[in-house]
Amino acid sequence: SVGRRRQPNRNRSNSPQEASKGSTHTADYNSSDQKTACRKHELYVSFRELGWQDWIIAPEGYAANYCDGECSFPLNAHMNATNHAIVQTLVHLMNPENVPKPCCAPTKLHAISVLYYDDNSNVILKKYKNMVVRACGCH
Amino acid sequence: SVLDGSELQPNFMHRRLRTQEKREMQKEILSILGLNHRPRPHLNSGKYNSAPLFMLDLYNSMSTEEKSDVDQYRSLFTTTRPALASLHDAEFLHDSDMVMSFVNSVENDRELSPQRRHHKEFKFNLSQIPEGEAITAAEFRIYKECVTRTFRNETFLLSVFQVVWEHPDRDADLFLLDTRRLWAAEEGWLEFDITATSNFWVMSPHHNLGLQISVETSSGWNINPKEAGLVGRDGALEKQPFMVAFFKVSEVRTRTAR
Repeated sequence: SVGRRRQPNRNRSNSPQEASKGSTHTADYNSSDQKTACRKHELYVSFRELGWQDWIIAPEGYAANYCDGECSFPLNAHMNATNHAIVQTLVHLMNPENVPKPCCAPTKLHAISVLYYDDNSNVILKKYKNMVVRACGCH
Repeated sequence: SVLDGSELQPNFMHRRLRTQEKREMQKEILSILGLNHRPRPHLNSGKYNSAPLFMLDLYNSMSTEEKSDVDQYRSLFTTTRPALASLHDAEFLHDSDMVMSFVNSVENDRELSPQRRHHKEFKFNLSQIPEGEAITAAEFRIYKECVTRTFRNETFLLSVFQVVWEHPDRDADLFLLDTRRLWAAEEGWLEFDITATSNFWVMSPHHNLGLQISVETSSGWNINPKEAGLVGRDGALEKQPFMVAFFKVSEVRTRTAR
């Protein structure tokens, strides 16, 4: 099903490197295509939309982002792939039914600060670690 | 309520959340923030009170200089914000995981004995400090205005006490925390270190009986703190006394699966 879904993009694999690969099996894994590759996507969590402005003073929301995409052979197209992700990909190639591909997950996370009231109208300023995805990669 | 960014992917499912799903989503985000319910603060005029303004100052400095070193905070505070947050606060902030301000919960002055009729009381509710947070520093802050009339060239002695024990038939036992000599013409925020007291209050909440202040003239007369320019509950909202505490996470907590 992965192969079928990517059919429209097959036309793009005309580079000498890809054309020489030949086998359909390799074509399935050759998803360095920018549209499906593991990367960061924008996602904004809006405290305003949640109707929380009466207790969250700042910020109005934050760009949490998320990681999505495929971690497929060859992994060197993914700049943030870990060394072990390459091994994981090779093992997956040998045994695709039982061994999963590496996961597309955050490699760099940042903190945010939130300023809010508690029930007693005291104000809390708190740092929350690992809230914002700055970079994604294959693990 | 969780909005996707500018880039809409063709295979990304877009739909409006059902009420139940929205509620679950809110619950999950509250859980990320370490809260088990949505706070319901009672804010009549509280928004413009000194404590939230002070905290907003800290927040703005934090977001401007995100994760920078103390020197950068130092320049920020000395150049743009001499009023509310001080250099000490910038340094505490740098080492803290959480900062919390507490409003004075004393609404009416009690009848104290004739000897202490000029004492003023302050109480702070420390019951909602999240678990696992340890106080690294705490300050009591009170604003002093310039006195131009009665005590024009006077100096005052301001004393801050911790209320140790209350008795039904006599004055409360007090423990002197700090004294400060003030000029009548002096104006600005006065900060008193109450770190030890706050830690004691957190450890044994039933001993949290508040603070008292008293003011003496240079000739030893007790006067109402208001006459010395100290702003109390009837003063401007942005000059209300408050308490601020800086916390560091004392234990690593993992969220439990629900």
